Amino acid sequence: EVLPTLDMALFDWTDYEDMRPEDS
Amino acid sequence: TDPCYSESGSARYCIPEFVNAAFGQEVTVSSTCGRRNCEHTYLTDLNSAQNLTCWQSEMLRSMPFNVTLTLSLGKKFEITYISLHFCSEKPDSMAIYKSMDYGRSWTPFQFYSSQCRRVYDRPNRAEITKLNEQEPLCMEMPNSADSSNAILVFSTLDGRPSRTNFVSSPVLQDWITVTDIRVTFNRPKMNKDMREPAYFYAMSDFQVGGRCKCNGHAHRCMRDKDGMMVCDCKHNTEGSECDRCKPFHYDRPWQRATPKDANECLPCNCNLHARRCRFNMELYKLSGRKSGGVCMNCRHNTAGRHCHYCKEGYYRDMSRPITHRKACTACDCHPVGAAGKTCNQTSGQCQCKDGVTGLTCNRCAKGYQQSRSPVAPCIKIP
Repeated sequence: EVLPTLDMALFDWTDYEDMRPEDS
Repeated sequence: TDPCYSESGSARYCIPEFVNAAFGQEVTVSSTCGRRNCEHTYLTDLNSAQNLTCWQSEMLRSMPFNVTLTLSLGKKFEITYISLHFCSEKPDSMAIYKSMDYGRSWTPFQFYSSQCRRVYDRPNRAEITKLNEQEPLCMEMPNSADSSNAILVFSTLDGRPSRTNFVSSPVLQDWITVTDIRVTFNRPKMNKDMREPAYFYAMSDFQVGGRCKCNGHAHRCMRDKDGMMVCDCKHNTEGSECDRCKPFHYDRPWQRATPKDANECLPCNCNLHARRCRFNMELYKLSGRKSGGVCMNCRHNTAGRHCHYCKEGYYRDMSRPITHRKACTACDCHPVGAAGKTCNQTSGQCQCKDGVTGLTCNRCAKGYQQSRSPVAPCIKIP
């Protein structure tokens, strides 16, 4: 079984803007 | 063939040939009877018994009777004898000095006098033991069978206990090392019958027997681009006397070569990732005196004293040898799924957050699903 890779678009960065990678 | 290497290519002890180091060298004198600017070549020219050429001092009618000759060899030599051929009767008192720093400082080498204590404040024929092998002796001027062609030979190692074990005696190696020699005539042999005393010193030859000092790492000396005499260094050594290791050859400390061991300088092992290294004595001792080189500025994302592992944030690509410039690959840890940017330096496994899996921590583990929180990107499926 191939596990799906993390989808960066699904993350909610509202409370974690300082952790957000530049390319997401 | 290179005398410094065996036929199989291994380093071996080598030394320049034994020569008269004074031959053709300039002598500076404090007194001369003839032309002032002749450079006194008669002292160091070819000494032929059929055509004896002499230097002679001016006539000395009253004290002091001091006359000095200074010979510069232009390079460090290890000398075993100094031979002076006189055209006159040998002096009563004379001293030989040596310099190891091109004439900046002088130390006595040998004294000759019928009155050692009075003239030089030295005992006559002091005993040389292993404790004072670098002490100059004072003795009476040896008699010559033929006073018209008298020769004085000073053997630098004569009577010194460690001379039979010279290769392992740094004291005697230092004792016979010279760059310049100074001979000072202090008192001629007096003749009481002379009505109007007048003395002079005269010499036909000034010989210095020895070898260009290269510490066993060169078989010849030559002129460098500046015209200075230097050793033609081998065994990864450099310096005018092959007295240090070449850059990047600091895996063990520099040593003089001996007939038993060439002690060549060895390159540091940096796996082709560094151009510079330094020597660390502590590591050398810990390795059983085998290796003390520490690589500096490891490149290609490598680290360690031999640039033998990958630096933080990189892991070893085992499909390539460590010497390959791409032997270390970036960890590439997922910016959300991984707990940091570093990975296991051998496997490349990043440290994953809870519920995250994969080499780079980019997937949710079985039984987990992606959340919207970057802090806990994978949560257990209810």
